[in-house]
Amino acid sequence: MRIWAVANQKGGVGKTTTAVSLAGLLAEKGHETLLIDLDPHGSLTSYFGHDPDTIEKSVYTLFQAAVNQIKVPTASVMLQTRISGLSLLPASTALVSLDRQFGSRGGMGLVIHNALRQWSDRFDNVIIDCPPMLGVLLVNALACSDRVLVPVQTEFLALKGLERIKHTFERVRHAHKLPFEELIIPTMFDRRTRASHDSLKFLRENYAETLWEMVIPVDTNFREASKAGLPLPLFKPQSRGSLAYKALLDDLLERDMVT
Amino acid sequence: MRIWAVANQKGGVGKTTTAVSLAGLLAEKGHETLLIDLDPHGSLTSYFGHDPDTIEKSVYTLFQAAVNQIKVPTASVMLQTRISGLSLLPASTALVSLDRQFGSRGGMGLVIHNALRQWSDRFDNVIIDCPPMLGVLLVNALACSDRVLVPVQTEFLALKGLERIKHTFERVRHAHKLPFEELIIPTMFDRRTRASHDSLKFLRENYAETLWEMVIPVDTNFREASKAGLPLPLFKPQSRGSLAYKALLDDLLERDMVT
Ligand SMILES: Nc1ncnc2c1ncn2[C@@H]1O[C@H](COP(=O)(O)OP(=O)(O)OP(=O)(O)O)[C@@H](O)[C@H]1O
Ligand SMILES: Nc1ncnc2c1ncn2[C@@H]1O[C@H](COP(=O)(O)OP(=O)(O)OP(=O)(O)O)[C@@H](O)[C@H]1O
Ligand SMILES: [Mg+2]
Ligand SMILES: [Mg+2]
Repeated sequence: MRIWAVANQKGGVGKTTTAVSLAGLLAEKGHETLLIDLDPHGSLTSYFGHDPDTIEKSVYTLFQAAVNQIKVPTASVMLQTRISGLSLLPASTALVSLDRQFGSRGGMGLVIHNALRQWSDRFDNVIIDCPPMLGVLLVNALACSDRVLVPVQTEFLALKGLERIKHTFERVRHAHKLPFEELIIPTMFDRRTRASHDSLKFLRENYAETLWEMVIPVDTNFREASKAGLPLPLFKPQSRGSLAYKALLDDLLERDMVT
Repeated sequence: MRIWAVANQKGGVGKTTTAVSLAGLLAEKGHETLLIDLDPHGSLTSYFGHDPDTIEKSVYTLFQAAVNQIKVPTASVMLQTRISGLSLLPASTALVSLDRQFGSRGGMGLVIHNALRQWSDRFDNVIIDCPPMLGVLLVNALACSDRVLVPVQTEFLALKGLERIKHTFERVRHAHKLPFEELIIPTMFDRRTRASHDSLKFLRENYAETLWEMVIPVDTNFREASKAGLPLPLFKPQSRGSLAYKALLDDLLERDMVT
């Protein structure tokens, strides 16, 4: 079972879009895939038509069970999506209080890790969508992942935060002795602007060993796809955005074969 | 002294861009303006060339002082920007641990409110940039603001979260007996996509009484401006994005005259 987290503390860089696009492509290829939404704002959960405000069972249920030391069959919190081969572990807005409630309590970093152990033969791939903040939810994602995908918008402000994100990952990796590898994914590349080209050049000069060789271009079809509640590669397979995520997935599967 | 917060729990909707653009225009008109960065990720602080990782004095200093009940002259944490009439109260990444450290302690909702009291004659306007999450920092911003600007991307996913954001504001308004008014600002409107038009229609049908009548269009110049560390209205005054924020500011100043 391959576990990939999609993380970046900067907001709006394409984390949810990356998780949905890759998961759609994997399900289409026949890989049993699970998407996990760790964002209290629940974009991924809303994408598939569920309401993070009113949902009864969610990731939050798993944290509550861990605190009360009761066993919850994880299958009871899982949802089917309308895409065959793609399941969802939804978020609830109640997750927003996790740091306040449990942040300083020990042992809360492995709740997702322990829940996933039960499923190692049921799914080929797990993709975890992270919130735009550092806290117990991000630590949980990093603690169980083989690979962390870091979408970075090709613009100046987003680059400023990249050093910090790498420091954060280094600290968590050290503290929990985790083996995950990072891959930086340049997103929303707009070939019409100089800022995009300059930022890509900066990334290639300073982060070459953890940077994906290609880019995800700006594509207005992503918004249309989210309205239809479908990953773009299933909504418009020949669009620029779809072809780019397809190339990314091919590269990731090849890298996994090698390691 | 007018105090405006710019808030939305969804990431990447244009909060920092809105705060910077309006503050640049106000300073240009000769209004003494203070920008406050309450985002632990520090986009606003980075925008003006400071490093939220290494900065010594910041908003965090004010919270520490409040907990230790020592008086910190707020002027000692303020920075000048290169734009005359525009000052900055920077963020530090240390802010990320506030909810874990002080979240359940009482009285932490008024730290910014109390700090601003000392400045009521020094500044005409204060604009507060908020993080994409609900917590003690957002509560501080709402607790001292006359008006809350809510940038919302004109796309499906961003609309899904809008109901929840309004609930959050209602809850905080109720709990702290606050008078703030909201204004929803449609951002990144892309007239080429059907999704933008459909979402704008949805906003106009469902949120008419708190929605701004115009939109902020997609404009690639925003990225160029952030690279130059200047608000777009000072970088390219005749660009579409600048003209739209100028119209927004004129409307806001007119509404304030009336109330
Ligand atoms: N390559 C792209 N081209 C154009 N638009 C894109 C692209 N990738 C994502 N988007 C759009 O940008 C917006 C933000 O994307 P998304 O919600 O995936 O970011 P995020 O990092 O998950 O945000 P958050 O920090 O709130 O979790 C969405 O409207 C999405 O449709
Ligand atoms: N109207 C616009 N047209 C095009 N790009 C825009 C527009 N407004 C903002 N942007 C760009 O979108 C990105 C996100 O904007 P910004 O950082 O202001 O969002 P935010 O809501 O503050 O994000 P966060 O949730 O991380 O705080 C930036 O690269 C910015 O330059
Ligand atoms: Mg997201
Ligand atoms: Mg911001």
